[in-house]
Amino acid sequence: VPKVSWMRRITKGFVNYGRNLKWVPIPLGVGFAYICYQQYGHIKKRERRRELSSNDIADRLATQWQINIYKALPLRFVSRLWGQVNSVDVPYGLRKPIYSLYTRLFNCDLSEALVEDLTTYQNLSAFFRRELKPTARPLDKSKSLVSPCDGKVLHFGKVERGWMEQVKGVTYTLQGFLGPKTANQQEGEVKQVSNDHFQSRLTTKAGNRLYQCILYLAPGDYHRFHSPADWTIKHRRHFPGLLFSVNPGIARWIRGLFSLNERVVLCGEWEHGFFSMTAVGATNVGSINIYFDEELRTNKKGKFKQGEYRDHDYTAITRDSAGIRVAKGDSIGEFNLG
Amino acid sequence: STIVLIFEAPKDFDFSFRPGDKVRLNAGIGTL
Repeated sequence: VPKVSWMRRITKGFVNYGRNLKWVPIPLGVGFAYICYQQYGHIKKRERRRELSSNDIADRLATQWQINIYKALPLRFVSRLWGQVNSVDVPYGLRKPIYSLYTRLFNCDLSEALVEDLTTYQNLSAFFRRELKPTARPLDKSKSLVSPCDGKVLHFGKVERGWMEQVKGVTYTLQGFLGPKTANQQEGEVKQVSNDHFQSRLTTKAGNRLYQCILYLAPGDYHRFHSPADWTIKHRRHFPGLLFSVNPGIARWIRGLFSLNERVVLCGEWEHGFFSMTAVGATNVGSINIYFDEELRTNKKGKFKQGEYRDHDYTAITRDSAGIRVAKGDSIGEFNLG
Repeated sequence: STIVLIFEAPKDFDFSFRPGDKVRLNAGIGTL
């Protein structure tokens, strides 16, 4: 290597050596500095993206006055009216065209229905809660947890420090959703604890985590729900509430949507500890039936306070006081129109 | 309408889908 300056060496390398290009050494420090500079750029970009996305979430959330206007709409009344209209028997000759239209609009697969003859459904409500053929949804026995319904996954993951997410980035509290823990507490009494503490009191085994999974049922989906695991249902809590729409767009818009709406929370235990399944009502689908709970009445006329609830203890009605044992895939309840 | 599951499980519990996926009744959604 000729003894020349760095610049000349580069110039000479390209000019003089012509076709026989040679490697030009670059000091290690320069290379390292360049990598650092590149990395710094990436970090800055990433932080900027994160900042923008959290601002985006805040921007697209409904303000309190927008929620108040939405609350002022008579959605519960509309929902009950919708239920009554759909419970009116459809004349025999109109059943096929009406239900066929519904089937086309919401992409229902009639070949999966236990009864495929549309004329046998007396009204749209009966058609809406139609049963499926036993072979239509084979049970996956290899998994610990199976889907309790047909639906779209809105969100899933760990529950952290007592906070849940209805969609990515839109949070609400576990405590607000499930209501206070019942032990040593009278019905309706609200004893607030920190969100973190609330979560830690739910888990029963050291080293376990709390997980959540939210499934949205679209209008054309099968609207019955089944047991996602082998578990024992010990307790039911019914929250009368609002009946906002729960479609994914609204879930991205209203924070705490599922804590505002009418819902039925079933709580109990499975092999790994705490287990709960909650059916959340919506405007069109405001009533919830639980097959083994005749006392439960949802979407009823009358005033309610936000957050109030009615409890029912299933351990008191079973012979061994354990609660109601259900197996993976067992039918539990259904949503109804109105 | 919506179904919300909240449950306790060991740390290595894994969901077998992604947000936005369609799931069908009785299909496996998580395992240990």
